[in-house]
Amino acid sequence: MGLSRGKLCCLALVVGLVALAGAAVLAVFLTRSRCAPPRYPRAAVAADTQTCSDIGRDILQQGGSAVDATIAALICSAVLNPQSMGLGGGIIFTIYNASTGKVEVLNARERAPQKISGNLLAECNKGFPVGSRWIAVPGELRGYEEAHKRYGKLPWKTLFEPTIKLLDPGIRIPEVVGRFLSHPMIQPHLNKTSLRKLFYNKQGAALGAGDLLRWPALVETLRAVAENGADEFYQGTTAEKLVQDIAKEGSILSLDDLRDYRVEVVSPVNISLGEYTVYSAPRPAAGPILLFILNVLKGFNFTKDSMSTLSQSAETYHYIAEALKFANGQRVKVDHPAFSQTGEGVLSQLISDSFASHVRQRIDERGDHPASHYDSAQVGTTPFG
Amino acid sequence: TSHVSVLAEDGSAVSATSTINYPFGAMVYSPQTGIILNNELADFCMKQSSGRISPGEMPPSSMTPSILISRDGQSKLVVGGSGGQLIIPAVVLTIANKLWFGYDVDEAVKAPILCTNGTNGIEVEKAFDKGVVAALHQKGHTVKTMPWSLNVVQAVSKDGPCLFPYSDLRKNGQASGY
Repeated sequence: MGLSRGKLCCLALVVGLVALAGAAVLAVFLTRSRCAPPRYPRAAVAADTQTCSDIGRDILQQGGSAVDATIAALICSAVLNPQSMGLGGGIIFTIYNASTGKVEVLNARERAPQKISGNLLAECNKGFPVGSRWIAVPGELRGYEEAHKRYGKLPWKTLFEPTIKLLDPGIRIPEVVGRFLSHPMIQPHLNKTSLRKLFYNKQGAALGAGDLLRWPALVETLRAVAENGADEFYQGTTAEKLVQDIAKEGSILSLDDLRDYRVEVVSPVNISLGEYTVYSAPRPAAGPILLFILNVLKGFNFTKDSMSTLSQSAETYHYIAEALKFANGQRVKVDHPAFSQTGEGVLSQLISDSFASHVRQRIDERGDHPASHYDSAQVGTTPFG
Repeated sequence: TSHVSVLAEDGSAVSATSTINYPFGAMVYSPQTGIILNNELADFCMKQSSGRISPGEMPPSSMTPSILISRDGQSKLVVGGSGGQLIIPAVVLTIANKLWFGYDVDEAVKAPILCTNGTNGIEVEKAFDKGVVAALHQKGHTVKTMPWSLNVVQAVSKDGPCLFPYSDLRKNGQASGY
């Protein structure tokens, strides 16, 4: 007695669907187990502390975009690594939008103020460049605002909340910050500045790792910016207080400087690198220099074998070192295009295959060429960061 | 300077580098707002030959927030770093280590770097292979050891189904994900 043809078909369909569902569950299980920490199956954040990476992750899990997570992690970093960055600085974003396949760069680097001193550059070689005359107009919060306007999913305020919650009761000075506060090259300068108010205790000693840091003024500013947006910093009460404070130290930064600050939204520079396209930030960032170096190096056709023995490693690092030396000679080209005499054609040539090939031909087995060999005679030796 | 790399569930990515320039920037503190001000105008010092800064001008930077995407869109590397003039060699070497030398992203970031200084000499991190240093000397390079490592790279890579974020231990970094 056999099953009817119709019933057989139904049975086969059910078996097939069950098998497919089983395979899908197995695939998800295998992916999850293969992607165990430090690998992850869905999304990832790399900031410079565990706390700030976790804050970025939490924002993603709340439905935030990559930009939301980045901004939240950066606000956190401003508090846990205040020696590195903060609302008084500037930022450059390179953003890949998966839904459009486009990459764009938001440049919120600081700008020279309107009343910039004509002879400031004469001060460059006169010691450590700290103090009010070196302050440029901060772009950080306008950068966050522009990025959030374009790509944000969660409310602006939400991005500030984790850091406000973290900072409100005070934080323990992280070990890295403690290292900077006690560094023999930094402490003598810190000791003479207004940062004493923040990082020194009532007995006059610098705070160290693990000490409690209370920072109520920043908590209030973060709350105000979270509520009122970036305008609070650029044309609100915070702007007035900031200009008042730093004017007491001789700063020429004005309310007009803050009000007039604008972010630049530009296309990235890019090159092909084997199977990849590399996108980076154009000048005044150093993306063109990075791409120039990678373009030179790709012609050496490096593989795993290039690092497999001591002699091959040495040969490989020699080529890398030579490419870096040639790059020193090109750094002068990465100035702000709106104020530059260097045309875009020069920048296109810098990251071209033909220029990379030309430079590669000048790299030989010697590591003792004079500076003129690298066309770097015109470059000052002062580093920029 | 501080760098954040993010790769989200929809495949979108952000590479962002932020700075107040030198450690603690200009070392000017606004007590009413809690803000520490940058000393970014110091980055104009490399313009000394042209000798003029215009209002509104942005100073040159070593920042290189970068995103690498494979032709089929399946593999990505989101990368950038901090450390002033060390940013460029640190990011170059991270990319080379990952793409060409077959390192996982953590090893690619951890590997000691070399860089060049203003006089075209080479400087290496303390843990850099001594045998390689000797060989570079033989080729005529001037090689010094850096007194400390300020180069810090944050990266997220995606190869196959997994995302691998890595925050540089040189700054006690730790990444996260889900």
